[in-house]
Amino acid sequence: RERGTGGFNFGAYHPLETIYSWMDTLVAEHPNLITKVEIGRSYENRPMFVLKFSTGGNKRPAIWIDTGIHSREWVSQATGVWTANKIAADYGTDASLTSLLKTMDIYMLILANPDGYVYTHTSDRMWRKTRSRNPGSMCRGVDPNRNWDAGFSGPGASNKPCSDSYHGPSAHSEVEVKNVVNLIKSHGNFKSFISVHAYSQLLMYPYGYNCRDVSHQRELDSIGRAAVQKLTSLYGTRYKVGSICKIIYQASGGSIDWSYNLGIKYSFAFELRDTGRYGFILPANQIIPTASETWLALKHIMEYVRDHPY
Amino acid sequence: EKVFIGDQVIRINVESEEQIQLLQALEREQDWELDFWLHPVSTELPVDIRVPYSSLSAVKDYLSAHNIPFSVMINNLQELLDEEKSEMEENQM
Repeated sequence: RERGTGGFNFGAYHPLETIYSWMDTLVAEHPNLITKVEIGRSYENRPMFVLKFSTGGNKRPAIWIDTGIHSREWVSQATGVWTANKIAADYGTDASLTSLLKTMDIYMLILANPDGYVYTHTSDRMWRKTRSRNPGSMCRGVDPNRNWDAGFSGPGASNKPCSDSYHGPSAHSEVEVKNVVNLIKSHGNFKSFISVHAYSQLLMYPYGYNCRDVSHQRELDSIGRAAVQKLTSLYGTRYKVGSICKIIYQASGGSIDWSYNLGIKYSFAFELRDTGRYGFILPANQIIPTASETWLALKHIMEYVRDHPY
Repeated sequence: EKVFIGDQVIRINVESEEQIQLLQALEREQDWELDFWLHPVSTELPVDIRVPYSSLSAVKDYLSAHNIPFSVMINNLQELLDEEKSEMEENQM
């Protein structure tokens, strides 16, 4: 088992409280690198914490990484935890990462859907959405990756509150989404937006809400293919690369379409493992291998962003 | 807490556009309360469906009637969830 100094087991799934207290340990161990920023509260009033990795400056060019926006995709949150620890552990020893953090900041939102995540631990392991109430309906929750102001309520999202892809009453109606929108807009200098999901081994770029090529399609495609090549080199896990619309389906209201349209060119979405027959119930012994291979792709993207300022 | 005793996750390796359409029709079927883990989008990607125990025979009949081969990826979802939970509890201790 890979352990942080707090005896934390990165090869296991943990409830929200454990992850939040681990965050405090990590911040306390790296006071000159990491701060914990509360970006707002969830619908059920849970704090949403972003880990900010910064070596100084003010509103430096920044990279955004979120995990767990779909609460049942547990390997994504677990990968977020491992990745945050990896960045902290490698800063100062890995020359490439150290040089990146000399000029850029990294913001990580590990539990992007805290209410949904708690609900998967306490009530329904298959829950995907937020836990907001829908007026006039018995069904709760909005798909937080259909709620962004990018082709909102277009094809590939449902207008039925009981659907798992319900887009919500209006764009950014979900406070969990609004909190991120506010942070990104008020900061104003994000250069990359990476959202991590599971499963089916895909690395995607915009658009999802239509199947037109984005103006940077060629560049994003080549970054994606190079990143996936590095990922595959570790354990042979095979990924597909392409736009959301072309590689899976038309999906409106997605986060990386919104970030791309906001001008954050290097916008990507990962769908991590399962490579076998577990789906969302990926065994915990695959967390570290999954996170380790994903890191190679993430690092490639971040290095590219560092070397291609715009 | 919701339990999934007897629920199965079935995997379909789609072979044709016609099968995709038949599966999309299945996706629109509300009564069977199907949970598509992977959606019918292309012959490039498998389709995974969590089928509640009460709908199993109806769904399997539908697939057989339309000559859509499938395999059972998870035989009893609740067993897997129980394993996951006990591992977490052990780790917490």
